[in-house]
Amino acid sequence: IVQITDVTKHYRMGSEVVRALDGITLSFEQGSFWAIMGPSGSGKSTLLNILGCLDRPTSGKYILASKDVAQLDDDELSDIRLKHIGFIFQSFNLIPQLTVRQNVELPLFYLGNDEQTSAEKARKTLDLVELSDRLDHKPTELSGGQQQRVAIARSLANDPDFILADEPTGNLDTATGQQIMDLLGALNRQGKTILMVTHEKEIAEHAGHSLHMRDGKIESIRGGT
Amino acid sequence: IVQITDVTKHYRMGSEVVRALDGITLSFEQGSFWAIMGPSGSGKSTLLNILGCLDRPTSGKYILASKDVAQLDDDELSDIRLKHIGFIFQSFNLIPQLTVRQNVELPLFYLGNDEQTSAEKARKTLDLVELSDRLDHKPTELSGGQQQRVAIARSLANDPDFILADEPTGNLDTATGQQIMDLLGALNRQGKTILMVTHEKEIAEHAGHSLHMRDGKIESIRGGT
Ligand SMILES: Nc1ncnc2c1ncn2[C@@H]1O[C@H](COP(=O)(O)OP(=O)(O)OP(=O)(O)O)[C@@H](O)[C@H]1O
Ligand SMILES: Nc1ncnc2c1ncn2[C@@H]1O[C@H](COP(=O)(O)OP(=O)(O)OP(=O)(O)O)[C@@H](O)[C@H]1O
Ligand SMILES: [Mg+2]
Ligand SMILES: [Mg+2]
Repeated sequence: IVQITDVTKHYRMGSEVVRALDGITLSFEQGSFWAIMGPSGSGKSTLLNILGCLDRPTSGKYILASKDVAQLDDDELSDIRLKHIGFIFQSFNLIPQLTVRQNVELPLFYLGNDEQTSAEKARKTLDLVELSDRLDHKPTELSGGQQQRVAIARSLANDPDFILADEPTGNLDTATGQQIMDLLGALNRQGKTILMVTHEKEIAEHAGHSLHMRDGKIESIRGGT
Repeated sequence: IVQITDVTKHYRMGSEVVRALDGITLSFEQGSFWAIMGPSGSGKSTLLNILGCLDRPTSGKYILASKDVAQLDDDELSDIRLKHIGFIFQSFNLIPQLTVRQNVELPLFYLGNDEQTSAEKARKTLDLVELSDRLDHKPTELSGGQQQRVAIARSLANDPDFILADEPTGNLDTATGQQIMDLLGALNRQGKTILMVTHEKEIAEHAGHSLHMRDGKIESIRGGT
């Protein structure tokens, strides 16, 4: 389902080149659940952004559901993201002027759902992350972990097949983090493909496979059940 | 050194009242190292913001180094923060238009240091968090964990006596997180008082004391060596 070959991502900073990704070849099967680990700055978010069609590689190939992503224009990428991908950002990226419920409804409106359906689906996912009593708060009126949970709810509202989660429990206490992992586990058993960046071993253990990155490269891959 | 009595923090949302802090009485001795834990939304960041003089309680008393903080005006609070407090924010709060080095130099300029001294001190703390090769990047050109480390460096640049850290390792891999904890441990042994919010048990174990919050109240306190 997801295949990248010799992918690089370079940033030119004056006379220097930062090699955020330095030649990555990977493939993920449909319905698999991967933990992506590695030191700070090793390229995990960059990899996730490219897989989530939010960024394009400097070189290399990305095949997603048999489509060569480089051949798709920005509108087609945007369409794939809206319909098939749920992205949980490391820094949440909530819209500060919108309430919690509006932040989660937004992708549903873009998908063409009417107001009532959008409101219903948004309320359902917010209930799953236990934020039903914060629906009309703005992001600045929430705790860090509550903002993280809004980001999680928003990513799941469009029932995506492909979930990309960048440190989804980084701001959550252990108990709430476990609830989120139970939720992701349940979605994975429904057949969804999940790629999750995490630095916590107990969280990584919920995934069936794991890979470690270092300096923009894959250092090791661990299969499993 | 730090004493709060019956502190509350309420937010009025329409007809509802959110009790972020619901009657907190605590005292922290000079040179102690506390871990503050509790579920998402239990009031940890709110408590830290009040202790760091970034926010005022709705009611209750806050005595800091024998001063009644309620009696100080905003300029005096700002002065205390600049000279004595190092605050590491849960969401970093870096200035996006400034580079890494400029973000860390800023408080040093405000303290009256000249350009050369500020540049030197900033470089030193950035070296401690291993970001010497990112000095001229802007925050958007950094990974999440690198942004967190800039926030840490900035909080330590003015050599504060009182360090308030809100999830300082939330975006760091285990090895880098341990380095930061070694750094905080060393500062604590120099006599600095450290209050650290964390949800990770291994991180909390670096502190001599811990307290757990729930629903804006203190649920339990654990002393120790
Ligand atoms: N400006 C505000 N208006 C209304 N409610 C607020 C506001 N700021 C915070 N809150 C609420 O106060 C409560 C405590 O927030 P706080 O940020 O202190 O929690 P926390 O313990 O740090 O949580 P986390 O572990 O998720 O970071 C939360 O339930 C939050 O929704
Ligand atoms: N716009 C940019 N310009 C220059 N360098 C960048 C840019 N964005 C990211 N980088 C660099 O690319 C490298 C990889 O960043 P990335 O965000 O993928 O790391 P990460 O593994 O997610 O780290 P963390 O665990 O800290 O979140 C980092 O060293 C970072 O400084
Ligand atoms: Mg990252
Ligand atoms: Mg918080």
